[in-house]
Amino acid sequence: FSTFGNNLKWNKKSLTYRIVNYTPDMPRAQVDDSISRAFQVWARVTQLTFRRLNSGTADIMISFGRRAHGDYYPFDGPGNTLAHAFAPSSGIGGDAHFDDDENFTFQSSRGFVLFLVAAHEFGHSLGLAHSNVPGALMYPLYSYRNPDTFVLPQDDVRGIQSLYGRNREDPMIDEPKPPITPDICDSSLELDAVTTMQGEMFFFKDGYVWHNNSQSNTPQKSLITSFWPGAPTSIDAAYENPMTDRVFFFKGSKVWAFSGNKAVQGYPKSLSEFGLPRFLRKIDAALHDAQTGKTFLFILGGRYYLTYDENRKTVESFSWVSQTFNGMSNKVTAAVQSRGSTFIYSGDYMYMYDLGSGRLLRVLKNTYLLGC
Amino acid sequence: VPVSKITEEDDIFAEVYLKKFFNLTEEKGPSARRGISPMSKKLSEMQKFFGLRITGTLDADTLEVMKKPRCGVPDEKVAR
Repeated sequence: FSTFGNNLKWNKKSLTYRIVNYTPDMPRAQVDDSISRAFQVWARVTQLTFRRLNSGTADIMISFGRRAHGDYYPFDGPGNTLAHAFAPSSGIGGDAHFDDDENFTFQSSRGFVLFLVAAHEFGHSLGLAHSNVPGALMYPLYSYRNPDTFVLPQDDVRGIQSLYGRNREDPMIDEPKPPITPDICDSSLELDAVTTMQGEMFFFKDGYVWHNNSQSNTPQKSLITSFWPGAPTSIDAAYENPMTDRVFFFKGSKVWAFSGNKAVQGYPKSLSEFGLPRFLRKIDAALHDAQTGKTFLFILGGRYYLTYDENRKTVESFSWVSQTFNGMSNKVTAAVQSRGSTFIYSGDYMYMYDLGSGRLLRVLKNTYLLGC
Repeated sequence: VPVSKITEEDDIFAEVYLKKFFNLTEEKGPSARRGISPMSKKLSEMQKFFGLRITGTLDADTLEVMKKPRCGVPDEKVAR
């Protein structure tokens, strides 16, 4: 995290805000609710309180405007800059402006969720500058997150508490713990999914994806949703079909498809629409065998797998994992085939198999392909 | 992601972006002719901030990040 420095922060804990005008994108009540919840994100972890004024001058004046809108920073039409806010001080300090050439929404990812944009801008209004931690709320790039399940990430909690201290009133709030960015080079980390895509490898855990490409030796981290807009915030399994240049993501009883990072029309689909048995609620791991063109989908706690023909959209076989992959007695958590080698992840290890014979070739640490 | 060619328009877009968010300024006088160009310096700074490969040149990955929707506050701490 970073702050504006120069002791640019409010020297009081009770702040006021006023919504000067409204965007036509959303009903007023939804704007009011989004703004109020955006303030609560910061109030919950500090002793700050925010009281709404309906007239006069508040500490934080909130307005919607287009292009030149009365300060030295004109907006730029649809896209690019969504909003901006000023560091704490008198006058324009603390004020937050939203670009009304954008399409703001209450919850849908079909536009920019006002709650998310506002919570970020109010971080500036309180004295935080941008963070370079992907996934932090104060990261400068917008990425969709489900507002209902939003929890302020730890980087932002540390940042705001460095300015205003902790929320002392009831330290024992049993709040859900802020998500900590998993350490991908911790070999005890159980990955959610692994897949290839256009020659690169992608590793998924919680809301994050790491990919290593030929040009850099450290895995690069992003949010899944900033890499694949419209994808679920976390996934259960993934595989690439190089023949169709598509990558499939499974989450619960749905499947999403992308070509590169572009969503394929007609997805997400339910697993049954995809051609899988109705009883299935989840896919635990997936891999695509380039030689036979068949997809292996590991299910029912990763102890069974079925083979699936994508062209005919039918399941061909249903087997025990341990019957085919000798030595694999634990549940399968992720799977991938890369450059002809098949890797099955289970617990802290990954197991390299000859898919044709099911023979176990090597047992490796989870981090083997990551280049940690 | 298919690698696309960087156009002159992209260069202009990048320059405006770096002026707006990374405080790129015009450097005048003799020192402007020596050493790394201000543009390249700021590009490296921006690439470092976003965890991109630091090349100091405008490439497709960097341009893609520049085109993403974002907050209008500069990334380099400009408090005033």
